[in-house]
Amino acid sequence: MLRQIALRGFKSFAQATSLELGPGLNVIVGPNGSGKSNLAEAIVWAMGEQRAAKLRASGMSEVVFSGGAHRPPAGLAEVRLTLVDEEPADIGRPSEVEVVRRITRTGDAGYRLNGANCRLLDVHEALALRGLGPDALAVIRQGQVEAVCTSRPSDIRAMLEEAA
Amino acid sequence: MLRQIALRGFKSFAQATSLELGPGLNVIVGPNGSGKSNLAEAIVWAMGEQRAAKLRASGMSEVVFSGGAHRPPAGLAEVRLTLVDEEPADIGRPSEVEVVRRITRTGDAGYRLNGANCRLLDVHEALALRGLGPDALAVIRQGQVEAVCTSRPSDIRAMLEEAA
Amino acid sequence: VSAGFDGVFTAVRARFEEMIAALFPGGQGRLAVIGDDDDPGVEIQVVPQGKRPRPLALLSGGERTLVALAFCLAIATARPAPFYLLDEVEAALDDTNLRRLLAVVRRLSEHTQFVMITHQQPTVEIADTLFGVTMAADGVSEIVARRLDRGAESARPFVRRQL
Amino acid sequence: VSAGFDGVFTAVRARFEEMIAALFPGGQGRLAVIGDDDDPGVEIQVVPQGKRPRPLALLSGGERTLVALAFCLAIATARPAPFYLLDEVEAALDDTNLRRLLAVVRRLSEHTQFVMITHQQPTVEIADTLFGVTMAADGVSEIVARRLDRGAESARPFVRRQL
Ligand SMILES: Nc1ncnc2c1ncn2[C@@H]1O[C@H](COP(=O)(O)OP(=O)(O)OP(=O)(O)O)[C@@H](O)[C@H]1O
Ligand SMILES: Nc1ncnc2c1ncn2[C@@H]1O[C@H](COP(=O)(O)OP(=O)(O)OP(=O)(O)O)[C@@H](O)[C@H]1O
Ligand SMILES: [Mg+2]
Ligand SMILES: [Mg+2]
Repeated sequence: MLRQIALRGFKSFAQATSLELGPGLNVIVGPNGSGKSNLAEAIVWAMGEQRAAKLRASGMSEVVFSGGAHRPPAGLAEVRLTLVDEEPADIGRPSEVEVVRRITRTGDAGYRLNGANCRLLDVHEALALRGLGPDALAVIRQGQVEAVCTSRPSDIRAMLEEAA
Repeated sequence: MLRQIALRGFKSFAQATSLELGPGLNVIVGPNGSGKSNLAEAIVWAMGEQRAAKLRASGMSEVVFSGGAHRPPAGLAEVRLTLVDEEPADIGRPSEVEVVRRITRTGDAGYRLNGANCRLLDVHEALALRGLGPDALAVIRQGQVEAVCTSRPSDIRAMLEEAA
Repeated sequence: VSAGFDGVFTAVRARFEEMIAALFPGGQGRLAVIGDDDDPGVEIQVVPQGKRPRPLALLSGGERTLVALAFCLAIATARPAPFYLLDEVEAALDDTNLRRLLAVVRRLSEHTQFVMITHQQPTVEIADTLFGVTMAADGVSEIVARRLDRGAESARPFVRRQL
Repeated sequence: VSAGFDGVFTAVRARFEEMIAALFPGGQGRLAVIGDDDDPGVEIQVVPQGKRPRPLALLSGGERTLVALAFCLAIATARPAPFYLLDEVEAALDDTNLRRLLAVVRRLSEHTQFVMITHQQPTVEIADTLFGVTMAADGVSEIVARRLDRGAESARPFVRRQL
């Protein structure tokens, strides 16, 4: 399960914020434009989403807090996800994974896996091992729920293969 | 205003049905899959929509009632719209327009304008005169409301020109 | 009634700013002429209260719904069509924004016909005429009509409870 | 745990039929293997009660939402991911279908973590943990957390009333 999301400077989350998620059903509510989908995007971004369009952006540095009415832009965005195994896995892997991703306003990017600097590919692999690779069916973005119904049969087969 | 919608054999509306709309706000409710959007599509189809994909169909004859659990398919679909001017228009045109469109299961198509057979183009023209040409901003389909926000500036300009 | 683009643009631009003021209290909106003679265009620009100018794409689902409807309704006020047909356009709006939108629709519907398909109780509550669509076990749709003076009790079996 | 496509397909196919039975009472659903060795594929086929088989595209928005979620949740039951993140996926559902969906999610959430973003009161009512997101006039988001035992009173300022 995803035990914690910590973020700062990511889109509208200018200040350091963290959510301690629980097991079972976590529900997030709030007015239009308050930041709920920004939070969802923080999660997919930290998981290694590379397509800016999937984050409603035209360039990756657009995810850095770009200021409010009385608040200057941030210099960087950083998101940390902590995944823990709810039951001990019989696969030879650590029971806890911490992923950190950061980007500066000028586009300098960095990734850390369990505290050590790594490449994006390492993040993708660590998550794919847990069924959370890019395009995981586990994430359904706002406005995208019906997408499966317009997918081609070869794509649906690919979704099943990915889940194996 | 649209005073009446009469339809039979169109999608889930197997039997002859008519709605007498009023001035002001008409609201349509009902469970998922009951036929509300089918009704909206009957309107856009009678107005001359030619793109089957805009009717969730792959071919135009798919709009003909294709049967239910204990009910055989219909042989044809027919929709009639009656438009009236709420105030007398100073443009030289009739104060009432009746459009009828029909299609058979085998794809034979027909159009009538004020009782007389006509071509699709005649329907388009009569409606365009009233600001209801194809792609009228006056119709927002399910799932499409945000489309304006992703339109290119030249398209937005075109929408304004069409409204002139 | 000025003919052509300039006339409609001038009229709609003013109405759009009013719409944004109504739907985004404290916010700002404008229609900007961009591009050149070869490729002229109009860009929608909206900045909600307290926020900085950003591309429309970065706005939330509810915010983009309001922006799109503000544009459509601005045209409806300046150059009304015979009717407007809106199929579940308010699905992304929270309760506050839905009520702001409905206040605008209610006002416009005094002079323009609207047909709205909805699952939302507040929309039902401002209806002048209400139609219920049902489908029996035989896959055939039927319609039940109620002519109301802004009543909503009859909609209860059909419509969804929300927060 | 069978490795590869055949194992996951067999498991998911059975769960998908159960999901469709839960979400479309009286309806039928299946995952069909189509295509050939050069271009193998899987097709989702669902027929709601009283209706005839039709392409998925002809189903309503709410019906397609249920079909898509049935597929996703069938996989979640057969091969669960560490968590599921669902952003306003129930927007198109009427009250009855929403409650059917939530009964399924509630059951799955006993063994799998879900994070759902919503404007819907019934979804809030089955939450184990509730977070409220707010934005002050300075354009900065903040989070308020409530650890609940399935309570919803605290959500009232944030959430939308529906039918
Ligand atoms: N880089 C950024 N810096 C600051 N604010 C940003 C940035 N990118 C986006 N925003 C703001 O975030 C807001 C959108 O937030 P979000 O999409 O999370 O809302 P939401 O809570 O999901 O709303 P809805 O219920 O309408 O879906 C926009 O108003 C936008 O101005
Ligand atoms: N040609 C046809 N003949 C008979 N039934 C059809 C035909 N085409 C579509 N349908 C049925 O119409 C139903 C969809 O109706 P519609 O889209 O109008 O629902 P809706 O009331 O808008 O629901 P929602 O609230 O989910 O949007 C589908 O279940 C489909 O099986
Ligand atoms: Mg959102
Ligand atoms: Mg519909």
